[in-house]
Amino acid sequence: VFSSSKLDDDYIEKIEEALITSDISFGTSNEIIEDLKKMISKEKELNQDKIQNALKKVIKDKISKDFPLIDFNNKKTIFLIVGVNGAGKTTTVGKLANFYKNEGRNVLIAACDTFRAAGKEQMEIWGEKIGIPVVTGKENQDPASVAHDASIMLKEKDFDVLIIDTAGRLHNKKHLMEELAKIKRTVSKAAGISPQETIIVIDASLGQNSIAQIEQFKELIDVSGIIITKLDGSAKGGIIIDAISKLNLPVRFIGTGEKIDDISEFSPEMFVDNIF
Amino acid sequence: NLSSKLEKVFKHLRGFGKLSEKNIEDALKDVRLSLLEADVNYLIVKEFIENVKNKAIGEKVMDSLTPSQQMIKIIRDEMVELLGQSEPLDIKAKPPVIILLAGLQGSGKTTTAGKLALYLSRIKRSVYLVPADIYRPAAILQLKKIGASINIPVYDTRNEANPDEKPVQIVQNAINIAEKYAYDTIIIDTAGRLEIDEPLMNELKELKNKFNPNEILFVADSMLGQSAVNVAKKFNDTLGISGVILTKVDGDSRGGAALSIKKTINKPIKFIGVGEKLSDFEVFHGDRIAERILG
Ligand SMILES: Nc1nc2c(ncn2[C@@H]2O[C@H](COP(=O)(O)OP(=O)(O)OP(=O)(O)O)[C@@H](O)[C@H]2O)c(=O)[nH]1
Ligand SMILES: Nc1nc2c(ncn2[C@@H]2O[C@H](COP(=O)(O)OP(=O)(O)OP(=O)(O)O)[C@@H](O)[C@H]2O)c(=O)[nH]1
Ligand SMILES: [Mg+2]
Ligand SMILES: [Mg+2]
Repeated sequence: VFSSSKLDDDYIEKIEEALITSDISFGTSNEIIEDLKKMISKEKELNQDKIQNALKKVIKDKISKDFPLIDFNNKKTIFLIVGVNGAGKTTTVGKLANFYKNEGRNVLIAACDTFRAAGKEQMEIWGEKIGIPVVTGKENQDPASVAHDASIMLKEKDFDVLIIDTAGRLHNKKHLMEELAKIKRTVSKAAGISPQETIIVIDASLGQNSIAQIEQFKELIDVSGIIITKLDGSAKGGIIIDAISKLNLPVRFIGTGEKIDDISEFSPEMFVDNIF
Repeated sequence: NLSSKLEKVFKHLRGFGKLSEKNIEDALKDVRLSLLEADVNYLIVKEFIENVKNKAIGEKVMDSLTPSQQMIKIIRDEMVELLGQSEPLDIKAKPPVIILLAGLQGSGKTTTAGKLALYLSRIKRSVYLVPADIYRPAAILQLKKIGASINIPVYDTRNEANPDEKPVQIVQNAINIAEKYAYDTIIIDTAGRLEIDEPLMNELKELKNKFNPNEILFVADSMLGQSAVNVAKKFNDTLGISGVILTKVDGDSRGGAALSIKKTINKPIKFIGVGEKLSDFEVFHGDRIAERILG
């Protein structure tokens, strides 16, 4: 894609295009280019590989923060999975539950999307597929009460991990964000512990609105991590650079398809390689 | 917002006497940034800015007494022209008219199938919903529940008699039933798929070649980013899209993908989804979306 051995205006414009079309924000793309210029100013001889490698290093440095690992030290760990409509939450709950089951943990799923047509049936089918029990309620039952029942099951039975699927909601819908806060409070009360992880699922094909989503969800229900889905598509998911470097949130996993094993732990190296 | 930003820029520039071409270019830097923040595609922004600049010079914005107002008008008019108008659905053909919905995973196709069904039933069409997504868990049930909620019949895909039905058989069987029971409009819901997934794109192509739908509607999330151009182009090149439906417009995204998609495939944006209820469905208005994109 790049075929020049010095950082002239044309080359810089090509780099800017590559960054912005990866859904990296304008401001951050400029920062990356400035950092790149600084990094290679010390080089006596430039070539295409050196510039490419420096560019990758600049981006990798922005997303390689040292975040604490997910804390499984309590006897019981609770994941609340949230995000806007269609991001991939229900599918991700299935994949994540299976991932932790393969680590030898005793997982329980709560199907707290009681609103959308066939929301709970979709989660139930996933549960059957992976051999993990799913707590459900009736259609249009208060999702907080389903969360309550699942929390009691976690507390009283031999489960180590509870993963809660919630209905999709746009972050600008105040009453829906309040419903989510209520689900979280209900879980804390019933389980005796607050959910350790509130993870927002972000669709890699979306643009800068993802940042607004993360900010709003963080402000209204306090998010602890991100899972970015659909990275098997043509979009590069560049918004996670700002999510990590500016919003200070870890990307825990990436979704790379619709099958059960299409989930992997986030790797800054692989992410940057995928951009170029 | 953009107009107050431009006012500020021009006020500052007027202080140095007559405006120059360079002043226009500098003022447009803010417009460029605003459009990129709104998720309009990088290359489309480049072209848009170039066209606006040439119009501004051609219309002598530099000599104007109200350059920022004139500039904003040029920008707004250019945007509205590019976004185009809605066009009616092509449902004049001999029944059953066939409408096929296609798009990326999670864009809102199944919900939109219900919205379209409700919309058409209100103008006295007799609609038949067809679940052709055989992959997603509970997709068929989802469309059945949607149909039941609005009293629209739904084809019984993969019932006990036909447990391994594939999309081609599903659509053929549904057409046979529609003809038998005089349903005049068939709406086919398909599985979400990546535009780079060849086998699944071929599945859609096969449906198109066999059944020649009167409408092939590309259902796109209004929050899409820079890749909207690639996605729209591939769906259009493969299928010949007849129209676009933008969903989740009730969010707070600026929706620049609308411009990216329209500019790339030049097919009319016909409807927008503005909520999760089946009645949250409106005809597309370019001027309203232009306002949003320009912020
Ligand atoms: N290609 C691809 N598709 C995915 C991925 N994750 C989820 N999907 C698909 O995206 C679509 C939506 O997934 P869901 O799990 O229903 O999304 P959701 O966030 O639960 O949706 P709502 O509950 O309606 O808000 C489905 O077709 C999934 O198969 C991924 O990593 N890659
Ligand atoms: N707020 C809002 N939500 C919408 C709109 N359209 C669809 N949705 C929601 O978006 C999510 C995904 O909708 P679906 O209809 O399942 O999407 P799909 O394209 O059929 O998904 P796949 O079949 O997995 O590709 C659901 O939660 C819908 O309720 C809309 O206009 N506004
Ligand atoms: Mg879901
Ligand atoms: Mg669907």
